Amino acid sequence: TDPCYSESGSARYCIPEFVNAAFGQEVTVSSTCGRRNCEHTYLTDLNSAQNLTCWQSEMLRSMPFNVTLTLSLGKKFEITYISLHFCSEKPDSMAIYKSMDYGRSWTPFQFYSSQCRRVYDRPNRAEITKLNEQEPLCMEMPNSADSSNAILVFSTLDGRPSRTNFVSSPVLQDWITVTDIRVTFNRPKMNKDMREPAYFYAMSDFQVGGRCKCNGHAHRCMRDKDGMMVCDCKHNTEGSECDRCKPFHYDRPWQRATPKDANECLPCNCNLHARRCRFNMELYKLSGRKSGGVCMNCRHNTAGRHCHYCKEGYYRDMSRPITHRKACTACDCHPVGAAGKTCNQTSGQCQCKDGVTGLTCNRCAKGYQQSRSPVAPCIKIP
Amino acid sequence: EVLPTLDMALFDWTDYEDMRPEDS
Repeated sequence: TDPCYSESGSARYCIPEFVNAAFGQEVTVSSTCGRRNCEHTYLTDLNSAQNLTCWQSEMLRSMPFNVTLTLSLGKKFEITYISLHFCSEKPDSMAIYKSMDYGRSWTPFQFYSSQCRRVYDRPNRAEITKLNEQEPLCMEMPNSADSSNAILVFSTLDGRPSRTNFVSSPVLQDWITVTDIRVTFNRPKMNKDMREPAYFYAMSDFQVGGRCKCNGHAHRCMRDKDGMMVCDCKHNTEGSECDRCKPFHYDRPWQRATPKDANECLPCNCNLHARRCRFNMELYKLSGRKSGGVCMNCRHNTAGRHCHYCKEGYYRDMSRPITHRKACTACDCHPVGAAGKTCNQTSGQCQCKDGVTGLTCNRCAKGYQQSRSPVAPCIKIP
Repeated sequence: EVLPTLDMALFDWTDYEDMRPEDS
């Protein structure tokens, strides 16, 4: 069974499973104490308490004490927490940044410091309201009961007012969307008693809890033919995050699925006469937000936004359904008897010259006889 | 009563050559 569809076949909200998105991913670090090219797999390998494996920075003897770790998830994820397991004492000041565009731009996610204003020019524990839900907070590093195995967990939605109504909060959906995470250690916890100060940062695990972002239109992510992680899109959607409608499914605008409404993309109704269509917002609004698809290049001599009537010069053959490729028949107006080449699109009646009759205007009406003039082919019998 | 169809051969196109259908 497909989780994106009910047993009766109707579309329903579906999401990939909750995972540690960092597991097995490569971490780039600016400082390490050991081999330079080990890819720091100890950070994102299986974290076993019985066999703790750590990454450690080089010894830092003087300022600056900056060390950066960058984790690429390779795909947009919606993350709810970042958890860092330290093998050393937790740093005094550190920042977490996120990127939503594969590392091209970065925005701050969270700061920790005993001196928020001095180190990061941020207030300590600023108030988060509905007006600034995308603002990073700065706070003191939380204390751990056991400093030898300290864990720091940053919950991305914690304290943000719309978290209880996440499905209808585009702001928070955007806030927790990431492709890359960067952790910058800026200041270790200083020990004034040390005669020759030397500091280092060490971590055993870097976890990122979240779901592959598919906007409610896929229940899993997979590798595409180029090896890139993409959603396995359903509901007539496509794109790496199921973020647009498939071609020919533009009858209503793309929307994220919600538990109440799968918001699947619907095909345009072109009566089998067009392969392409476009979305028109004006028509969509006029229809009461039901249908906005406009068919393009109607074939088989049809016309209209749904290819639902015959184009000029053709009339509807009512013996066939509109979906039939021969539903429209050429008018066949008489070149002399008819006033033009077009006919009534439903009856096929051509517009006849005076005194001419017949569906195609090919006969003189009763009381008329054929003349020699092509301008007035039928004249009244004297 | 079945009305006869227009006989194209009866038309005089002398003054209307530009209107004349190709097949007449």
